[in-house]
Amino acid sequence: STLEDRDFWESQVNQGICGVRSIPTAVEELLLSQWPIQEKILLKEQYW
Amino acid sequence: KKYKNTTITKSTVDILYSFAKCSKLDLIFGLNALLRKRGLQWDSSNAQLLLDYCASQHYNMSWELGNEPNSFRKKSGIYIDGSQLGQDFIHLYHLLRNYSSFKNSKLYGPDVGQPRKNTQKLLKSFLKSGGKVIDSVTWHHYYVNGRHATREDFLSPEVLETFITAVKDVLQIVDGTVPGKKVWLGETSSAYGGGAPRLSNTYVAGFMWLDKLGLSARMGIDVVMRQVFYGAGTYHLVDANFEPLPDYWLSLLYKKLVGTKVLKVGLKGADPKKLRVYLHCTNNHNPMYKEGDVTLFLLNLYNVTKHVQLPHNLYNKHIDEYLLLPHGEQHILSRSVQLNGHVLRMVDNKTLPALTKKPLSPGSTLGLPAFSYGFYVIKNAKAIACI
Repeated sequence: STLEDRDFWESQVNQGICGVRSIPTAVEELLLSQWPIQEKILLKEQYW
Repeated sequence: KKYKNTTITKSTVDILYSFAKCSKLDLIFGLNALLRKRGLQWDSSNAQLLLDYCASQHYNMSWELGNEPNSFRKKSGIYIDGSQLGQDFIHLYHLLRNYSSFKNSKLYGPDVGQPRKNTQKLLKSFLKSGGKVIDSVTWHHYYVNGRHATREDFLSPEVLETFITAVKDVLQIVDGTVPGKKVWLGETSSAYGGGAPRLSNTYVAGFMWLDKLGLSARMGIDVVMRQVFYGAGTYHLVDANFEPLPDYWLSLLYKKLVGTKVLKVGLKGADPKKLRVYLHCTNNHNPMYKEGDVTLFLLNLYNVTKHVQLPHNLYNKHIDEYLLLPHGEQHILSRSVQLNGHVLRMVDNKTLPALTKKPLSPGSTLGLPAFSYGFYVIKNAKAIACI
């Protein structure tokens, strides 16, 4: 599993499938910081 | 044409599945069709790892195989003809039957692009060879190219009408190969290539979106899958900060007010291509309304206000108006909307605002400003088809 999986998901499972616990800030910040790069790759591929 | 591997972990599948289930969505997972054996048949060994895991978790999900096979050669250098892809679907169909969890799983495909010449040929040969094992035929549609689209394209009746031709082409091919098979839009939006910047995420995108929903229902396309809910580009319903955009609010209103039964409707005194009219039974799960009520939705592509009069048999009915107008000085290029004069925005991270109606007294005319759209629930209409 990835860093996010470990930090977020595995701790989440015992909340029950729809247990709404907010995502750890570190994971959210990591994902949001990765998003602009991801979006560029996706857009390049989609347009291609 | 170089590709690097990517890994989808079990946890990622868990997160995806829980997102779908907690949002009361049905998950359809698209498998990679480009993994090939020497003789060019589909190599399902990788897919089986995923099927094994999802079956072990008793995940209830549906499946697809491949995305826009009409451009496989251009994108990957691998050419798969429709007949081979049909056999691959038959292979997947029998594979699914090996799992008790997937005995009743649905299978959709082939997710071809717009029905141009070579795509029509591929779709025809696919349906001839594998059409019997799919539950619905899926295809993709975009009106324009995101890089060249203009504001005028988004307001053009002619551009909206091109969708009718595309639907007719697909329905004709399906009718000639697997008659009676359901046809769905597996991926669709305003403009391809990530959307049209400063257009696809604004109020003006609502004309294409609402018209596509109206025409799809009228022409027998029961499911329309929007590109995208959240993600790259500008055609998303929710932006990168999880803020709903105009098409999100439009979709929410549509789901709250519009039922699945389509009624015939006519227009006199204006060009129906510019004043576009749709009529459905009202959503009978909406506790505010009752059986027999009908929902009219109108798109005004004139650059002047249009006043619509209901026919005499509806003259004495009470009407609830849901008029969506742009909010802010960018007008139809704004990214925020107002419903009956109230700006729509989230109450907090999790709470949607109330969708407040505006009651109109019997006999009122429906005033639709230039370049606007709205919904009108006609109460107590007692439409036979809706009871």
